[in-house]
Amino acid sequence: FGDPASNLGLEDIIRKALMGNFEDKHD
Amino acid sequence: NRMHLVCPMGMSPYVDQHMSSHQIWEEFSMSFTPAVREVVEFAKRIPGFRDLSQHDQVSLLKAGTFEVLVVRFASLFDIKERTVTFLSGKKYSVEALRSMGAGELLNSMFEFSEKLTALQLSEEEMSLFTAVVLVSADRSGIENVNSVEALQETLIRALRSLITKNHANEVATFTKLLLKLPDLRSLNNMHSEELLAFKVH
Repeated sequence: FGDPASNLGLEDIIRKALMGNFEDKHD
Repeated sequence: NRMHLVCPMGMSPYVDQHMSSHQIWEEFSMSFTPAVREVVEFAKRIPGFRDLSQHDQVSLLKAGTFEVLVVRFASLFDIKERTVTFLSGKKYSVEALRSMGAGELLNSMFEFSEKLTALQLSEEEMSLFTAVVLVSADRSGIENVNSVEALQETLIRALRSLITKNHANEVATFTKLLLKLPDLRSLNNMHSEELLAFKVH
């Protein structure tokens, strides 16, 4: 059980919440 | 054999017996997602966080979100009343939660919340402490340890300076605060074990 964040679906939520940020930076 | 989900990031500890485990998980996920998004928004506002690589930003958030939530939601654990407030706003007594299967983690959460509250930190201090919790170079999977370490040191220096300015016994307060970091790691590990137990169940 090395990655509880992935099990909870946390990684997906985190990536989506960060995504706008990265798009802004690259624009 | 009735199932319970004893986590205040849910709306209620009671689980609908007619729902599949996938549906239970989906519903639980929907209740805590806004809180997780708030943690990400908080992270974005930490000066220097956006300059870290995307990989390291995700790694820090994956590893530290639970600990940030513990700090931010410490007030849900009412030590005097011995109750826990769930996201719905409804309070449940420790005894009731114990009867639903809550164990050592619940006691440890109360203990942590009590000690953190006793430090009487201002909103600014709490915010900076939360940033220190999140930006930890020793999390697993960090690519650029030096960058994370440099940001962590800057945040710790800022926290120390703020504590020194605001507290009479600043060394003791700062030391106690830093000692909360291993406590949070321990809570994080206990929480992961409980998640595993829930999923296996």
